[in-house]
Amino acid sequence: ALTDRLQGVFKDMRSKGRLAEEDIDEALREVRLALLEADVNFKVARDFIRRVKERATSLEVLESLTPAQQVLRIVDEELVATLGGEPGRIDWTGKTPAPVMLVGLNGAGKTTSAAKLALTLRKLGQRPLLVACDTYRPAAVAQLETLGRQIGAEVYEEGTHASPVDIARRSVEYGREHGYSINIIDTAGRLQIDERMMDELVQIKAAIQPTEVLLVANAMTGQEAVSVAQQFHEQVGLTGLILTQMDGDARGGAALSIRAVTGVPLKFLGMGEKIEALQAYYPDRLASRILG
Amino acid sequence: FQARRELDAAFWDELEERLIQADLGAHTTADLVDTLRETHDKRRFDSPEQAEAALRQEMMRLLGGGTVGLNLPLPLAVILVVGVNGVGKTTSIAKLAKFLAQSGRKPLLVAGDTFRAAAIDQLKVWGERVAVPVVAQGPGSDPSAVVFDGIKAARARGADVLIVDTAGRLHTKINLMEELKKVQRIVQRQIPDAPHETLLVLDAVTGQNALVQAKSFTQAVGVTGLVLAKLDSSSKGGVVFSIAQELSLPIKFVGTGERVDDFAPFDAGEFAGALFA
Ligand SMILES: Nc1nc2c(ncn2[C@@H]2O[C@H](COP(=O)(O)OP(=O)(O)OP(=O)(O)O)[C@@H](O)[C@H]2O)c(=O)[nH]1
Ligand SMILES: Nc1nc2c(ncn2[C@@H]2O[C@H](COP(=O)(O)OP(=O)(O)OP(=O)(O)O)[C@@H](O)[C@H]2O)c(=O)[nH]1
Ligand SMILES: [Mg+2]
Ligand SMILES: [Mg+2]
Repeated sequence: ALTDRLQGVFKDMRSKGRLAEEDIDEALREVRLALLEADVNFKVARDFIRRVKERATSLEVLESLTPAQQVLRIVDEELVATLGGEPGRIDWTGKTPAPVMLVGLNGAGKTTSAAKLALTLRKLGQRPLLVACDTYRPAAVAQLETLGRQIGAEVYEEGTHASPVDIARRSVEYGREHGYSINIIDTAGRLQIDERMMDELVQIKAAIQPTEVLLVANAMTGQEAVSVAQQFHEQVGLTGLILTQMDGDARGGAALSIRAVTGVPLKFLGMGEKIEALQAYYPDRLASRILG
Repeated sequence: FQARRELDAAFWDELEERLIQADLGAHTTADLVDTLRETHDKRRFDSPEQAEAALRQEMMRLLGGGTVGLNLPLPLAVILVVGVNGVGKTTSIAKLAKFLAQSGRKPLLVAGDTFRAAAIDQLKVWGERVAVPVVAQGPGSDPSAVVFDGIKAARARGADVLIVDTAGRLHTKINLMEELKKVQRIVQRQIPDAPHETLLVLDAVTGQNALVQAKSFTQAVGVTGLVLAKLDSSSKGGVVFSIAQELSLPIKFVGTGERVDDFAPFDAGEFAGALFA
C-alpha cells in the first residue's frame, strides 16, 4: 500500500535529522507511481504532484517526526479537493419533464445506469420516463424495456427505424402529455472520435435542451479517459459523471483525470449489475481507493 | 517523438510519457525503456528513428510469441468466451462466427448469458445477421443447461465448432467465477479436451485493471487467448504488454468496430506500429 511505501522512503530519516527536498521528491515519486498504477492520466498525475510538492516541501513537513503521514495527509486533502465534495444529485428544475441525457463509450453502462437512475429518482418522488434512443445495437430497445419492466417504469420507444433525434424530440411531448417529471434518454455507445455519432448527440441536445448531460464511464478506463471526457464535454457539454463498475477492483483513477481536466462533477457510482446498485459518491472514500 | 533530433534526456522523457499514455503502465514502460537504454549504451542508436525501430522489434517479440490460429479439432470444437461486463464478448462472438464460417467451418452459438436483460435477444439478432444458428433457453435458466443443450444440438446438426457466450462478470465476484468454472466442467464432461479455446475479451479502453482481469480469469478457467475489442477507439491497448510479460497469453483477434467485419486475426507488427503512429 502507498502508506507502507512512504514509510519505506522515510525509514532512514532518524539518522539524518531534518529532511531535504530530495527525500520529499522520492516520496512524491512513490505517490506518482501509485496514481499511474490507478490509471490516473499521465499529465494529470504530473500536475497533481507539482501542486502537492509545494505543500509537501514546507518546513512543517521537513521538520515533522512523521513525514510519511504528513505527505499522505497532504496528498489525500489535495485529492479530495480535486474530486469535489458535492453529493450526486440530478437537476430537474426548470422544465417538465426535465430531460436527462446519458452518453458515453460503448459498453460503459449507460442503459443499465438509465434504469438505475429511474429507480433512484422515483424513490425521491419523481416520475421518470425512460427513452430508448439507441437504434443501433441489437436488442438495445428490448434491453431498456426489460429493465423498465423490472422497476415498473415506462419506456418510450419507436423501434429502430426512427432517428434517435426524432425519438428524443417526440419523447418530450409524450412525457409532458403523460405527466412525467423527468425523461431519461439512453443513447447508443459511441467513440468520441466518431464525428457523425458525436454530431448526433449535438442534434439530440439541440432538440430537447436537457437539464443534465451525464457521461457514463467505466471505472477501469485507462489513460484515454481524459480525451474521451474532453471531447464529450467540448462537443456536447457535460453536467455530470456516472462512474460504473465501482464494485470491481479497478482503482478508478479515471475519475480524478476526468474531474481535473473537465471540472465535470462526479454524481453517482455504479456499484453492481442490479438496478438498486447506484450510490452517491464520497470523495474521501474514492481518494483512498485511488491511492491504493 | 519524430521531432527529436537526438537521444537526449527529453527523448527518454517523451518516450516514457508516450508509452504510459498508451496504457503500458509505469512498470512495463520502465522495463522497456531501461532495456532500450542499455541497448543504446552498448551500440549507440544514431537517431530516434533507429531507437524507435528497435523498440518496435522488442514489442513485436513480446507479443508475437504465441500461436496465431485457434485450436479447433474435429469433430466438435468448443470455444468459451469470457470477460468482464460490456467489453464486447457478444459482438466478438458474432464476428468470430462469421470469420469461422467464411473459413469453411460450421459454427453454432450458445446463448450462455441467461442473466442480463435482453442478452439472449441480442445474440439471436446477431445469429440471424450472420446466418448462424443460436441455441438458447429462457432468461434465468442455468447457463450450464444451455451449454449442454448446445452440445447436443451441435452433434445433431453437424456443427463443428460451438461458441459459448457467457454473462459479463467481474473477476472479483467469487460466486460468478464459480458459475463459470461449472460451465467449463459441464463442457469437459461432454467433450474430453473441451473447451479447446477459452478466449478472454478485453476492452482496449481498459487501463491497468486488464492485467488483473487476465490473471484472475486465467487462474479460474485457464485462458488460452485474448480478443482485444474496441481497438478503433483512441486507446492503444498497451496493457497487453504486461499481460504478455507476466502470462504469455497470445492475442488471437482484434475488434475494430461495431460491424460484423470489424474483426481480424492479431498482427503484432501492425499493433506495435500503431503505438508509434
Ligand atoms: N458489475 C457491474 N456491472 C455493470 C455496472 N453497470 C453496468 N454494468 C454491466 O455492464 C454491461 C454493459 O452495460 P450496458 O448498460 O449495456 O452498457 P451501455 O453503455 O448501455 O452499452 P452500449 O449501449 O452498448 O454502449 C452490462 O453487463 C451491465 O450489466 C456496474 O456498476 N457494475
Ligand atoms: N467501437 C467498437 N465497439 C464495439 C466493439 N466490440 C463491441 N463493441 C460495442 O461494445 C458494446 C458492448 O458490446 P457487447 O458485445 O454487448 O459486450 P459484452 O461483453 O457482451 O457485454 P455484457 O454481455 O453486457 O457483459 C456494444 O455497443 C458493441 O457494439 C469494437 O470492436 N469497437
Ligand atoms: Mg446501451
Ligand atoms: Mg454479452
